[in-house]
This record gives sequence, structure tokens and C-alpha cells, in this order.
Amino acid sequence: NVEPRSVAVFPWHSLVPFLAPSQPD
Amino acid sequence: PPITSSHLPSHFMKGAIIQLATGELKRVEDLQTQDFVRSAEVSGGLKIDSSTVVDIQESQWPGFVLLHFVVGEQQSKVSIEVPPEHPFFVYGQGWSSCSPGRTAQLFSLPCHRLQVGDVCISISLQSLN
Repeated sequence: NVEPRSVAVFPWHSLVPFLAPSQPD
Repeated sequence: PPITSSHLPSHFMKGAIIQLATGELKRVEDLQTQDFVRSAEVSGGLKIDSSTVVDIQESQWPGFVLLHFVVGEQQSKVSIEVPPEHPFFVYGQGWSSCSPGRTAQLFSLPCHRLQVGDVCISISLQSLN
């Protein structure tokens, strides 16, 4: 028996850092 | 606190499947600058910023590096601490890290060396006005 394998799919935005100033000017 | 090495997500692993905002699926190593730009265009609420590396230092946390960026049109200063193998996507160049050797070892992801002056892709919330 071959069990079906799930493939993880990651959203594009998880690859890039969220960089925002903590205190906007 | 810095992003911990043991929690570096597997989406940086070579072969990982990434879904763009257009619905298209690509392997992480095949992503190009335009993929991020287009994804930001079609996704609501997020925008791509250009984040220039202005300094790379050793962190006070052993095994981490402290990266200083100036971000976006506002040239806001933002610092983050990451493991040296953490990949960043550099405009026109692709994946880059402070330790390409470790990135290759841990993720099999080919990387350039991240340097001061590199312009990385980052995201922030789109302004409501």
C-alpha cells in the first residue's frame, strides 16, 4: 500500500521579512 | 528576541513549493524578483519595500547576526537578528545570506553572500490612504 503524501504549499509572503518601523514618523 | 535557528521554516528548503498571489506554484529556488513584485500587486493590503542592508554585525545572541536596513521611501531604520543562514531575496540577484555555506548545508538552497548595499525584498502593510 502506498499512502498518499501531502505536499506542503507555502505562501509567497512567508519568504520575505516583514520590515516596518515600530514607530512611524 | 531573534528568530531561532531551530525554527527556521522548511519553506527555504530547496524544492519547497511556494504559492504566489496569482495562484501559480513555483519551487523556492526558481523564484524571481518579478514573482514577488507581481504577488504584491495582486494581493490586497501588502506592499513590497526595498530594504537596503546598511550594516551587518555580530549579535549579542551567540550564533546570530544583527542586520540593519533602511526600508522603503521613508528610509526607516529597521534592525533584525537572524541566524546567518537565513536567506533574503535580493533584487536582481536572488537568494542571499550571510553564510551561503550554511544555507547550502541546511537547506540545499544556492545563495549569494549578503553584503552591505544589497537591496532586499521585504513587505509591509499598505497605507490605507
